[in-house]
Amino acid sequence: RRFLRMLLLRPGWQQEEPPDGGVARAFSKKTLTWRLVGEALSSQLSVEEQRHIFRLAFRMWSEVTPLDFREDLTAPGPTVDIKLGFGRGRHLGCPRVFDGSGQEFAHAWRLGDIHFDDDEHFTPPTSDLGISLLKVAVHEIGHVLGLPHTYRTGSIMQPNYIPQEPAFELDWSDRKAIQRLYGSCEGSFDTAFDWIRKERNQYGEVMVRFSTYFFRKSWYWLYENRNNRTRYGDPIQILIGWHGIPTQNIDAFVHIWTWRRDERYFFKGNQYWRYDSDKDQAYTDDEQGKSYPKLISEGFPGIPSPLDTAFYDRRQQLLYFFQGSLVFAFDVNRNQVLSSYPMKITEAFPAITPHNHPFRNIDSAYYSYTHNSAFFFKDNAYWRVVTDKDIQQNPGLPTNGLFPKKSISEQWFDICDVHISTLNM
Amino acid sequence: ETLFHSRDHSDRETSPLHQAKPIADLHAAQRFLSRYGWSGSQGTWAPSPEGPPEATKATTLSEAVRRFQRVNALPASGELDAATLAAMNRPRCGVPDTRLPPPAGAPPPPGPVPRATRR
Repeated sequence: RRFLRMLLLRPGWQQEEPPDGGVARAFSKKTLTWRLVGEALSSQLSVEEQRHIFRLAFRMWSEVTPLDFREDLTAPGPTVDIKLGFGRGRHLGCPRVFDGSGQEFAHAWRLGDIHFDDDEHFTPPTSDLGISLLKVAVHEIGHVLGLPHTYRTGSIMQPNYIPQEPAFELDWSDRKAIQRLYGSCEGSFDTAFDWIRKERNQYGEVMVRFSTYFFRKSWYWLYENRNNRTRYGDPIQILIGWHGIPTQNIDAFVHIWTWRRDERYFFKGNQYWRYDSDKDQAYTDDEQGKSYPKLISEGFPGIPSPLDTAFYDRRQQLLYFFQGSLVFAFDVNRNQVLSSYPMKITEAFPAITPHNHPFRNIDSAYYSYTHNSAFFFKDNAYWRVVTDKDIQQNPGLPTNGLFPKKSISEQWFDICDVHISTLNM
Repeated sequence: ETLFHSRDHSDRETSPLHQAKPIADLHAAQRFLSRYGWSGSQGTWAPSPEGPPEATKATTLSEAVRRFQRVNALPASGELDAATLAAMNRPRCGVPDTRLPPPAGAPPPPGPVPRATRR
Protein backbone atom coordinates (compact mmCIF):
# COMPACT_ATOMS: atom_id res chain seq x y z
CA ARG A 1 0.00 0.00 0.00
CA ARG A 2 2.91 2.30 0.84
CA PHE A 3 4.47 1.39 -2.48
CA LEU A 4 1.28 2.26 -4.30
CA ARG A 5 0.90 5.54 -2.44
CA MET A 6 4.41 6.42 -3.66
CA LEU A 7 3.36 5.57 -7.16
CA LEU A 8 0.42 7.87 -7.15
CA LEU A 9 1.84 10.91 -5.39
CA ARG A 10 4.18 12.13 -8.10
CA PRO A 11 4.45 15.94 -8.17
CA GLY A 12 2.92 17.24 -11.40
CA TRP A 13 1.61 13.82 -12.20
CA GLN A 14 -1.86 14.02 -13.65
CA GLN A 15 -4.29 12.02 -11.55
CA GLU A 16 -7.87 12.61 -12.57
CA GLU A 17 -9.97 10.77 -10.04
CA PRO A 18 -11.75 8.14 -12.16
CA PRO A 19 -15.52 8.40 -11.91
CA ASP A 20 -16.00 4.70 -11.20
CA GLY A 21 -12.98 4.35 -8.89
CA GLY A 22 -11.43 2.44 -11.75
CA VAL A 23 -8.34 3.38 -13.71
CA ALA A 24 -7.30 6.94 -14.44
CA ARG A 25 -5.30 8.60 -17.19
CA ALA A 26 -1.77 9.55 -16.17
CA PHE A 27 -0.99 12.38 -18.58
CA SER A 28 -2.96 15.34 -19.79
CA LYS A 29 -0.76 16.40 -22.71
CA LYS A 30 -0.80 14.94 -26.20
CA THR A 31 2.90 14.46 -26.95
CA LEU A 32 4.94 12.56 -24.37
CA THR A 33 8.72 12.24 -24.38
CA TRP A 34 10.68 9.12 -23.52
CA ARG A 35 14.33 8.14 -23.15
CA LEU A 36 16.37 4.97 -22.66
CA VAL A 37 18.60 6.02 -19.77
CA GLY A 38 22.22 5.93 -20.96
CA GLU A 39 23.62 4.47 -17.77
CA ALA A 40 21.00 1.70 -17.69
CA LEU A 41 21.43 -0.11 -20.99
CA SER A 42 20.90 -3.80 -21.42
CA SER A 43 23.98 -5.88 -22.03
CA GLN A 44 22.03 -8.30 -24.21
CA LEU A 45 20.99 -6.21 -27.23
CA SER A 46 22.72 -3.42 -29.10
CA VAL A 47 21.76 0.06 -27.97
CA GLU A 48 20.20 0.78 -31.36
CA GLU A 49 18.12 -2.38 -31.13
CA GLN A 50 16.93 -1.43 -27.63
CA ARG A 51 15.92 2.02 -28.81
CA HIS A 52 14.26 0.67 -31.95
CA ILE A 53 12.19 -1.78 -29.91
CA PHE A 54 11.09 0.93 -27.50
CA ARG A 55 10.30 3.26 -30.40
CA LEU A 56 8.07 0.54 -31.86
CA ALA A 57 6.43 -0.14 -28.48
CA PHE A 58 5.50 3.53 -28.08
CA ARG A 59 4.35 3.66 -31.67
CA MET A 60 1.98 0.73 -31.07
CA TRP A 61 0.20 2.68 -28.34
CA SER A 62 0.25 5.78 -30.49
CA GLU A 63 -1.51 3.90 -33.30
CA VAL A 64 -4.57 3.46 -31.08
CA THR A 65 -4.61 6.62 -28.95
CA PRO A 66 -4.54 10.37 -29.58
CA LEU A 67 -1.14 10.35 -27.79
CA ASP A 68 2.16 10.84 -29.65
CA PHE A 69 5.51 9.69 -28.27
CA ARG A 70 8.82 11.33 -29.06
CA GLU A 71 12.28 10.06 -28.09
CA ASP A 72 14.08 12.92 -26.35
CA LEU A 73 17.83 12.52 -25.91
CA THR A 74 18.65 16.09 -24.97
CA ALA A 75 16.16 17.59 -22.49
CA PRO A 76 17.10 17.57 -18.78
CA GLY A 77 16.28 14.15 -17.29
CA PRO A 78 13.52 15.24 -14.90
CA THR A 79 11.56 16.80 -17.77
CA VAL A 80 11.39 13.56 -19.76
CA ASP A 81 7.97 12.00 -19.21
CA ILE A 82 8.91 8.31 -19.44
CA LYS A 83 12.38 6.94 -18.69
CA LEU A 84 13.32 3.34 -19.40
CA GLY A 85 16.33 1.44 -18.06
CA PHE A 86 17.72 -2.01 -17.39
CA GLY A 87 19.17 -3.19 -14.09
CA ARG A 88 19.82 -6.25 -11.97
CA GLY A 89 18.94 -6.94 -8.36
CA ARG A 90 19.07 -3.58 -6.57
CA HIS A 91 18.90 -1.13 -9.47
CA LEU A 92 18.58 2.51 -10.35
CA GLY A 93 17.69 3.60 -6.82
CA CYS A 94 14.48 1.60 -7.05
CA PRO A 95 13.05 0.22 -3.79
CA ARG A 96 11.73 -2.86 -5.58
CA VAL A 97 14.70 -5.16 -5.99
CA PHE A 98 14.71 -7.50 -8.99
CA ASP A 99 14.82 -11.22 -8.21
CA GLY A 100 17.19 -12.50 -10.91
CA SER A 101 16.41 -14.58 -13.96
CA GLY A 102 12.80 -15.84 -13.83
CA GLN A 103 9.63 -14.51 -12.14
CA GLU A 104 9.65 -10.69 -12.10
CA PHE A 105 11.00 -9.36 -15.42
CA ALA A 106 10.07 -5.66 -15.26
CA HIS A 107 7.99 -3.11 -13.45
CA ALA A 108 6.63 0.35 -14.13
CA TRP A 109 6.10 3.31 -11.92
CA ARG A 110 3.26 5.70 -12.46
CA LEU A 111 6.05 8.20 -12.00
CA GLY A 112 6.87 7.33 -15.58
CA ASP A 113 9.90 5.10 -14.95
CA ILE A 114 10.08 1.63 -16.42
CA HIS A 115 12.71 -0.86 -15.24
CA PHE A 116 13.65 -4.13 -16.96
CA ASP A 117 15.44 -6.93 -15.10
CA ASP A 118 18.56 -7.48 -17.20
CA ASP A 119 18.92 -10.94 -15.71
CA GLU A 120 16.04 -11.95 -17.98
CA HIS A 121 16.76 -13.15 -21.51
CA PHE A 122 15.17 -10.32 -23.47
CA THR A 123 14.96 -10.89 -27.22
CA PRO A 124 14.05 -8.80 -30.27
CA PRO A 125 10.64 -9.18 -32.01
CA THR A 126 12.15 -11.44 -34.66
CA SER A 127 13.11 -14.09 -32.12
CA ASP A 128 10.93 -16.91 -30.83
CA LEU A 129 13.18 -17.44 -27.83
CA GLY A 130 13.38 -15.76 -24.45
CA ILE A 131 11.11 -12.89 -23.41
CA SER A 132 10.07 -10.47 -26.14
CA LEU A 133 11.34 -7.06 -25.07
CA LEU A 134 8.72 -5.49 -27.33
CA LYS A 135 5.83 -7.24 -25.56
CA VAL A 136 7.17 -6.38 -22.12
CA ALA A 137 7.75 -2.77 -23.12
CA VAL A 138 4.22 -2.40 -24.53
CA HIS A 139 2.85 -3.90 -21.29
CA GLU A 140 4.86 -1.60 -19.02
CA ILE A 141 4.04 1.48 -21.10
CA GLY A 142 0.40 0.49 -20.67
CA HIS A 143 0.90 0.74 -16.91
CA VAL A 144 2.59 4.13 -17.13
CA LEU A 145 -0.36 5.37 -19.20
CA GLY A 146 -2.69 4.16 -16.46
CA LEU A 147 -3.78 0.62 -17.33
CA PRO A 148 -3.83 -1.99 -14.54
CA HIS A 149 -3.37 -5.72 -14.92
CA THR A 150 -6.18 -7.77 -16.35
CA TYR A 151 -6.57 -11.53 -16.71
CA ARG A 152 -8.56 -11.22 -19.91
CA THR A 153 -7.15 -13.66 -22.45
CA GLY A 154 -5.49 -11.88 -25.35
CA SER A 155 -4.80 -8.71 -23.40
CA ILE A 156 -1.27 -7.31 -23.39
CA MET A 157 -1.94 -6.26 -19.79
CA GLN A 158 -1.99 -9.76 -18.36
CA PRO A 159 0.48 -9.91 -15.44
CA ASN A 160 2.19 -13.08 -16.68
CA TYR A 161 4.28 -13.28 -19.84
CA ILE A 162 2.46 -15.32 -22.48
CA PRO A 163 4.96 -16.87 -24.87
CA GLN A 164 3.38 -16.98 -28.32
CA GLU A 165 4.32 -16.11 -31.88
CA PRO A 166 6.41 -12.94 -31.83
CA ALA A 167 3.88 -10.98 -33.92
CA PHE A 168 1.41 -9.52 -31.46
CA GLU A 169 -0.91 -6.53 -31.58
CA LEU A 170 -3.17 -4.57 -29.24
CA ASP A 171 -6.56 -6.24 -29.38
CA TRP A 172 -9.97 -4.62 -29.45
CA SER A 173 -10.47 -4.53 -25.67
CA ASP A 174 -7.01 -3.13 -24.93
CA ARG A 175 -7.69 -0.41 -27.49
CA LYS A 176 -11.02 0.47 -25.90
CA ALA A 177 -9.48 0.39 -22.41
CA ILE A 178 -6.82 2.96 -23.31
CA GLN A 179 -9.34 5.03 -25.27
CA ARG A 180 -11.53 5.17 -22.19
CA LEU A 181 -8.59 7.03 -20.61
CA TYR A 182 -7.41 9.19 -23.48
CA GLY A 183 -10.34 9.31 -25.86
CA SER A 184 -10.69 8.24 -29.48
CA CYS A 185 -8.62 9.59 -32.33
CA GLU A 186 -10.14 12.51 -34.18
CA GLY A 187 -9.08 14.67 -37.08
CA SER A 188 -9.99 15.53 -40.64
CA PHE A 189 -8.92 13.68 -43.76
CA ASP A 190 -7.63 15.04 -47.04
CA THR A 191 -9.43 12.25 -48.87
CA ALA A 192 -10.99 8.87 -48.28
CA PHE A 193 -11.91 6.25 -50.86
CA ASP A 194 -12.53 2.60 -51.60
CA TRP A 195 -10.01 1.15 -54.00
CA ILE A 196 -11.79 -1.38 -56.23
CA ARG A 197 -9.79 -4.10 -57.87
CA LYS A 198 -10.65 -7.17 -59.86
CA GLU A 199 -9.08 -10.48 -58.94
CA ARG A 200 -9.62 -14.02 -60.12
CA ASN A 201 -10.45 -16.58 -57.46
CA GLN A 202 -9.15 -20.16 -57.54
CA TYR A 203 -11.91 -21.07 -60.03
CA GLY A 204 -10.83 -18.32 -62.44
CA GLU A 205 -13.95 -16.28 -61.68
CA VAL A 206 -13.49 -12.51 -61.63
CA MET A 207 -13.96 -11.22 -58.08
CA VAL A 208 -14.39 -7.54 -57.30
CA ARG A 209 -12.75 -6.58 -54.01
CA PHE A 210 -12.16 -3.25 -52.38
CA SER A 211 -9.86 -1.70 -49.78
CA THR A 212 -10.65 1.46 -47.88
CA TYR A 213 -8.05 4.20 -47.56
CA PHE A 214 -7.88 7.37 -45.48
CA PHE A 215 -5.31 10.01 -46.40
CA ARG A 216 -4.02 12.78 -44.14
CA LYS A 217 -1.05 15.09 -44.87
CA SER A 218 1.82 12.82 -45.94
CA TRP A 219 0.49 9.53 -44.57
CA TYR A 220 -2.42 7.13 -44.98
CA TRP A 221 -4.19 4.21 -43.40
CA LEU A 222 -5.75 1.15 -44.95
CA TYR A 223 -8.98 0.52 -43.03
CA GLU A 224 -9.99 -3.11 -42.49
CA ASN A 225 -13.80 -2.84 -42.48
CA ARG A 226 -14.29 -6.46 -41.38
CA ASN A 227 -12.08 -5.88 -38.33
CA ASN A 228 -13.31 -2.39 -37.50
CA ARG A 229 -9.80 -0.98 -37.32
CA THR A 230 -6.89 0.21 -39.44
CA ARG A 231 -4.30 -2.23 -40.72
CA TYR A 232 -1.69 -3.17 -38.16
CA GLY A 233 1.34 -0.94 -38.55
CA ASP A 234 -0.48 1.96 -40.23
CA PRO A 235 -0.20 4.88 -40.84
CA ILE A 236 2.55 4.75 -43.40
CA GLN A 237 3.90 7.40 -45.75
CA ILE A 238 2.08 8.02 -49.02
CA LEU A 239 5.53 8.04 -50.59
CA ILE A 240 5.95 4.38 -49.63
CA GLY A 241 2.54 3.02 -50.57
CA TRP A 242 1.71 4.99 -53.73
CA HIS A 243 4.01 5.65 -56.68
CA GLY A 244 4.04 8.77 -58.81
CA ILE A 245 1.39 10.88 -57.08
CA PRO A 246 2.00 13.86 -54.77
CA THR A 247 3.39 12.71 -51.44
CA GLN A 248 1.16 14.89 -49.26
CA ASN A 249 -2.02 16.91 -49.00
CA ILE A 250 -3.97 15.18 -51.76
CA ASP A 251 -7.18 17.10 -52.50
CA ALA A 252 -9.33 14.36 -54.00
CA PHE A 253 -9.55 10.91 -55.53
CA VAL A 254 -12.21 9.62 -57.91
CA HIS A 255 -12.72 6.25 -59.59
CA ILE A 256 -14.72 6.52 -62.82
CA TRP A 257 -16.13 3.02 -63.25
CA THR A 258 -18.60 2.20 -66.00
CA TRP A 259 -19.01 -0.74 -68.40
CA ARG A 260 -16.48 0.90 -70.69
CA ARG A 261 -14.32 2.94 -68.35
CA ASP A 262 -12.17 2.08 -65.37
CA GLU A 263 -10.15 5.22 -64.55
CA ARG A 264 -8.72 6.44 -61.23
CA TYR A 265 -7.63 10.00 -60.70
CA PHE A 266 -5.84 11.86 -57.91
CA PHE A 267 -6.23 15.64 -57.71
CA LYS A 268 -3.96 18.21 -56.12
CA GLY A 269 -3.86 21.96 -56.76
CA ASN A 270 -4.71 22.60 -60.41
CA GLN A 271 -3.42 19.20 -61.60
CA TYR A 272 -4.54 15.61 -61.72
CA TRP A 273 -2.82 12.23 -62.09
CA ARG A 274 -4.20 8.98 -63.45
CA TYR A 275 -3.24 5.84 -61.49
CA ASP A 276 -2.60 2.40 -62.93
CA SER A 277 -4.10 -0.12 -60.53
CA ASP A 278 -2.41 -3.12 -62.12
CA LYS A 279 1.07 -1.63 -62.10
CA ASP A 280 0.43 0.24 -58.83
CA GLN A 281 1.85 3.48 -60.14
CA ALA A 282 0.74 6.71 -61.74
CA TYR A 283 0.57 6.87 -65.53
CA THR A 284 3.27 9.02 -67.08
CA ASP A 285 1.34 9.51 -70.35
CA ASP A 286 -2.20 9.10 -71.71
CA GLU A 287 -3.23 7.10 -74.82
CA GLN A 288 -2.29 10.06 -77.04
CA GLY A 289 1.15 10.24 -75.44
CA LYS A 290 0.35 13.43 -73.54
CA SER A 291 2.06 13.42 -70.18
CA TYR A 292 0.61 13.45 -66.67
CA PRO A 293 0.01 15.36 -64.47
CA LYS A 294 -2.48 17.37 -66.49
CA LEU A 295 -4.42 20.54 -65.76
CA ILE A 296 -7.83 19.91 -64.24
CA SER A 297 -9.27 22.63 -66.50
CA GLU A 298 -8.13 20.59 -69.52
CA GLY A 299 -9.33 17.17 -68.44
CA PHE A 300 -12.52 18.38 -66.78
CA PRO A 301 -13.69 21.55 -68.60
CA GLY A 302 -15.54 23.95 -66.33
CA ILE A 303 -14.16 22.51 -63.11
CA PRO A 304 -12.27 25.02 -60.92
CA SER A 305 -9.19 24.33 -58.82
CA PRO A 306 -7.89 23.78 -56.26
CA LEU A 307 -10.66 21.45 -55.18
CA ASP A 308 -11.86 20.66 -51.68
CA THR A 309 -12.83 17.14 -52.69
CA ALA A 310 -14.76 15.03 -55.20
CA PHE A 311 -16.56 11.73 -55.55
CA TYR A 312 -18.05 9.64 -58.33
CA ASP A 313 -21.73 8.70 -58.31
CA ARG A 314 -21.91 5.39 -60.27
CA ARG A 315 -25.68 5.40 -60.33
CA GLN A 316 -25.87 8.70 -62.24
CA GLN A 317 -22.38 8.45 -63.82
CA LEU A 318 -21.68 11.91 -62.45
CA LEU A 319 -18.54 13.30 -60.86
CA TYR A 320 -19.29 15.76 -58.03
CA PHE A 321 -16.53 18.33 -57.53
CA PHE A 322 -16.61 20.51 -54.41
CA GLN A 323 -15.04 23.92 -54.00
CA GLY A 324 -15.97 26.31 -51.18
CA SER A 325 -19.78 26.42 -50.87
CA LEU A 326 -20.34 25.20 -54.46
CA VAL A 327 -20.66 21.79 -56.05
CA PHE A 328 -20.18 21.00 -59.76
CA ALA A 329 -21.83 17.93 -61.30
CA PHE A 330 -19.72 16.68 -64.21
CA ASP A 331 -21.21 14.29 -66.79
CA VAL A 332 -18.39 11.81 -67.57
CA ASN A 333 -20.06 10.72 -70.83
CA ARG A 334 -20.52 14.22 -72.28
CA ASN A 335 -17.35 15.44 -70.54
CA GLN A 336 -19.04 18.61 -69.35
CA VAL A 337 -20.63 20.22 -66.30
CA LEU A 338 -24.41 19.77 -66.08
CA SER A 339 -26.18 22.96 -67.14
CA SER A 340 -27.91 23.37 -63.76
CA TYR A 341 -24.54 23.45 -61.97
CA PRO A 342 -22.64 24.84 -60.15
CA MET A 343 -25.07 24.83 -57.27
CA LYS A 344 -24.85 25.63 -53.56
CA ILE A 345 -23.94 22.45 -51.72
CA THR A 346 -26.92 23.17 -49.43
CA GLU A 347 -29.22 23.02 -52.49
CA ALA A 348 -27.75 19.95 -54.17
CA PHE A 349 -27.41 18.10 -50.85
CA PRO A 350 -30.08 19.60 -48.56
CA ALA A 351 -29.97 19.18 -44.78
CA ILE A 352 -32.63 16.85 -43.39
CA THR A 353 -32.34 18.55 -40.01
CA PRO A 354 -32.26 22.34 -40.43
CA HIS A 355 -28.79 23.89 -40.09
CA ASN A 356 -27.23 20.46 -39.61
CA HIS A 357 -24.99 20.64 -42.69
CA PRO A 358 -21.27 21.12 -43.53
CA PHE A 359 -22.25 24.15 -45.68
CA ARG A 360 -18.79 24.66 -47.28
CA ASN A 361 -15.19 23.52 -47.45
CA ILE A 362 -15.87 19.83 -47.20
CA ASP A 363 -12.67 17.94 -46.35
CA SER A 364 -13.57 14.72 -48.11
CA ALA A 365 -16.51 13.13 -49.95
CA TYR A 366 -16.34 9.36 -49.65
CA TYR A 367 -18.52 6.73 -51.29
CA SER A 368 -18.32 3.62 -49.10
CA TYR A 369 -19.05 0.18 -50.60
CA THR A 370 -19.23 -1.16 -47.07
CA HIS A 371 -22.15 1.09 -46.26
CA ASN A 372 -23.42 1.60 -49.85
CA SER A 373 -23.60 5.28 -49.04
CA ALA A 374 -21.72 8.52 -49.67
CA PHE A 375 -20.36 10.45 -46.70
CA PHE A 376 -19.20 14.04 -46.38
CA PHE A 377 -16.36 14.51 -43.90
CA LYS A 378 -15.59 17.85 -42.31
CA ASP A 379 -13.30 18.17 -39.26
CA ASN A 380 -14.30 15.34 -36.89
CA ALA A 381 -17.80 14.87 -38.25
CA TYR A 382 -19.54 13.09 -41.12
CA TRP A 383 -22.89 13.51 -42.83
CA ARG A 384 -24.35 10.51 -44.68
CA VAL A 385 -26.09 11.15 -48.02
CA VAL A 386 -29.63 9.76 -48.41
CA THR A 387 -29.71 6.70 -50.71
CA ASP A 388 -32.49 5.27 -52.87
CA LYS A 389 -32.93 2.57 -50.25
CA ASP A 390 -33.43 5.21 -47.52
CA ILE A 391 -36.12 6.85 -49.70
CA GLN A 392 -37.85 3.50 -50.29
CA GLN A 393 -38.07 3.12 -46.52
CA ASN A 394 -39.00 6.77 -45.94
CA PRO A 395 -40.43 8.50 -49.06
CA GLY A 396 -40.40 11.84 -47.27
CA LEU A 397 -36.61 12.06 -47.42
CA PRO A 398 -35.16 14.50 -49.99
CA THR A 399 -33.02 13.11 -52.83
CA ASN A 400 -29.34 13.48 -51.88
CA GLY A 401 -30.40 14.78 -48.45
CA LEU A 402 -27.87 14.78 -45.63
CA PHE A 403 -28.61 12.95 -42.40
CA PRO A 404 -27.57 14.81 -39.25
CA LYS A 405 -23.88 14.76 -38.49
CA LYS A 406 -22.13 12.14 -36.39
CA SER A 407 -18.59 11.71 -35.16
CA ILE A 408 -16.24 9.97 -37.61
CA SER A 409 -14.58 8.12 -34.72
CA GLU A 410 -17.90 6.42 -33.91
CA GLN A 411 -18.01 4.80 -37.32
CA TRP A 412 -14.37 4.29 -38.22
CA PHE A 413 -12.12 3.26 -35.33
CA ASP A 414 -8.48 3.76 -34.40
CA ILE A 415 -7.44 6.04 -37.27
CA CYS A 416 -4.69 7.55 -35.15
CA ASP A 417 -1.66 9.65 -36.01
CA VAL A 418 1.81 8.71 -34.82
CA HIS A 419 4.70 11.05 -34.12
CA ILE A 420 6.41 12.09 -37.34
CA SER A 421 9.69 10.66 -35.98
CA THR A 422 8.18 7.15 -35.99
CA LEU A 423 6.19 7.48 -39.20
CA ASN A 424 8.45 5.43 -41.41
CA MET A 425 9.34 2.69 -38.94
CA GLU B 1 29.08 3.98 -27.94
CA THR B 2 32.13 2.34 -29.57
CA LEU B 3 34.02 2.85 -26.31
CA PHE B 4 31.17 1.21 -24.39
CA HIS B 5 31.12 -1.81 -26.69
CA SER B 6 34.89 -2.18 -26.66
CA ARG B 7 35.02 -2.27 -22.86
CA ASP B 8 35.05 -5.53 -20.88
CA HIS B 9 31.60 -6.53 -19.64
CA SER B 10 32.47 -9.81 -17.96
CA ASP B 11 31.23 -8.32 -14.68
CA ARG B 12 27.80 -8.26 -16.20
CA GLU B 13 27.70 -11.87 -17.36
CA THR B 14 24.58 -13.63 -16.11
CA SER B 15 25.85 -15.63 -13.16
CA PRO B 16 24.02 -18.67 -11.80
CA LEU B 17 23.57 -16.64 -8.62
CA HIS B 18 21.17 -14.40 -10.51
CA GLN B 19 18.40 -16.97 -10.69
CA ALA B 20 15.18 -15.92 -8.99
CA LYS B 21 14.57 -18.11 -5.93
CA PRO B 22 11.66 -20.43 -6.72
CA ILE B 23 8.50 -19.88 -4.70
CA ALA B 24 8.27 -23.28 -3.07
CA ASP B 25 7.10 -22.79 0.49
CA LEU B 26 4.51 -21.02 2.60
CA HIS B 27 6.71 -18.07 3.48
CA ALA B 28 7.73 -17.40 -0.13
CA ALA B 29 4.10 -17.73 -1.21
CA GLN B 30 3.03 -15.28 1.49
CA ARG B 31 5.63 -12.79 0.27
CA PHE B 32 4.44 -13.27 -3.31
CA LEU B 33 0.79 -12.69 -2.39
CA SER B 34 1.69 -9.62 -0.40
CA ARG B 35 4.10 -8.25 -3.03
CA TYR B 36 1.54 -8.46 -5.79
CA GLY B 37 -1.38 -7.14 -3.83
CA TRP B 38 -3.31 -10.34 -3.22
CA SER B 39 -3.23 -9.98 0.53
CA GLY B 40 -3.55 -7.07 2.91
CA SER B 41 -0.60 -5.40 4.62
CA GLN B 42 2.69 -7.16 5.20
CA GLY B 43 1.65 -7.72 8.87
CA THR B 44 -0.91 -10.29 7.89
CA TRP B 45 1.88 -12.54 6.61
CA ALA B 46 4.95 -11.76 8.57
CA PRO B 47 4.87 -13.33 12.12
CA SER B 48 4.47 -10.42 14.51
CA PRO B 49 3.54 -10.38 18.22
CA GLU B 50 0.57 -8.11 17.79
CA GLY B 51 -0.42 -9.91 14.64
CA PRO B 52 -4.01 -11.11 14.37
CA PRO B 53 -4.90 -14.41 16.09
CA GLU B 54 -3.72 -17.55 14.34
CA ALA B 55 -7.18 -18.39 13.01
CA THR B 56 -7.53 -15.02 11.26
CA LYS B 57 -4.11 -15.35 9.62
CA ALA B 58 -4.93 -18.77 8.26
CA THR B 59 -8.28 -17.53 6.95
CA THR B 60 -6.68 -14.47 5.35
CA LEU B 61 -4.02 -16.61 3.71
CA SER B 62 -6.39 -19.14 2.25
CA GLU B 63 -8.72 -16.37 1.11
CA ALA B 64 -5.84 -14.64 -0.70
CA VAL B 65 -4.75 -17.92 -2.25
CA ARG B 66 -8.30 -18.55 -3.36
CA ARG B 67 -8.53 -15.15 -5.04
CA PHE B 68 -5.23 -15.73 -6.83
CA GLN B 69 -6.35 -19.21 -7.91
CA ARG B 70 -9.62 -17.91 -9.30
CA VAL B 71 -8.10 -15.37 -11.71
CA ASN B 72 -5.53 -17.96 -12.79
CA ALA B 73 -8.30 -20.42 -13.65
CA LEU B 74 -7.15 -22.86 -10.92
CA PRO B 75 -9.43 -24.77 -8.53
CA ALA B 76 -10.13 -22.23 -5.78
CA SER B 77 -9.18 -24.59 -2.95
CA GLY B 78 -7.30 -22.01 -0.88
CA GLU B 79 -4.54 -24.62 -0.60
CA LEU B 80 -0.98 -23.94 -1.81
CA ASP B 81 -0.94 -26.89 -4.20
CA ALA B 82 1.66 -27.53 -6.91
CA ALA B 83 -0.36 -25.83 -9.68
CA THR B 84 -0.74 -22.70 -7.58
CA LEU B 85 2.96 -22.57 -6.77
CA ALA B 86 3.75 -23.08 -10.47
CA ALA B 87 1.50 -20.13 -11.36
CA MET B 88 3.37 -18.01 -8.83
CA ASN B 89 6.69 -18.89 -10.45
CA ARG B 90 5.70 -17.85 -13.97
CA PRO B 91 7.51 -14.83 -15.50
CA ARG B 92 5.48 -11.76 -14.60
CA CYS B 93 5.39 -8.00 -14.42
CA GLY B 94 6.30 -6.49 -11.06
CA VAL B 95 3.35 -4.12 -10.86
CA PRO B 96 0.91 -5.41 -8.24
CA ASP B 97 -2.38 -6.88 -9.41
CA THR B 98 -4.06 -4.62 -6.91
CA ARG B 99 -6.90 -3.52 -9.05
CA LEU B 100 -8.57 -6.77 -9.91
CA PRO B 101 -9.62 -6.94 -13.52
CA PRO B 102 -11.55 -3.80 -14.44
CA PRO B 103 -15.19 -4.23 -15.35
CA ALA B 104 -15.61 -6.46 -18.34
CA GLY B 105 -13.91 -4.85 -21.30
CA ALA B 106 -15.84 -3.38 -24.19
CA PRO B 107 -17.94 -5.97 -26.03
CA PRO B 108 -15.79 -7.71 -28.63
CA PRO B 109 -16.03 -6.20 -32.12
CA PRO B 110 -18.43 -7.69 -34.60
CA GLY B 111 -16.86 -10.22 -36.95
CA PRO B 112 -14.16 -12.84 -36.48
CA VAL B 113 -11.50 -12.28 -33.85
CA PRO B 114 -8.57 -10.98 -35.92
CA ARG B 115 -5.30 -12.86 -35.62
CA ALA B 116 -2.22 -10.71 -35.35
CA THR B 117 -0.37 -10.77 -38.65
CA ARG B 118 3.27 -9.79 -38.92
CA ARG B 119 3.42 -6.02 -39.51
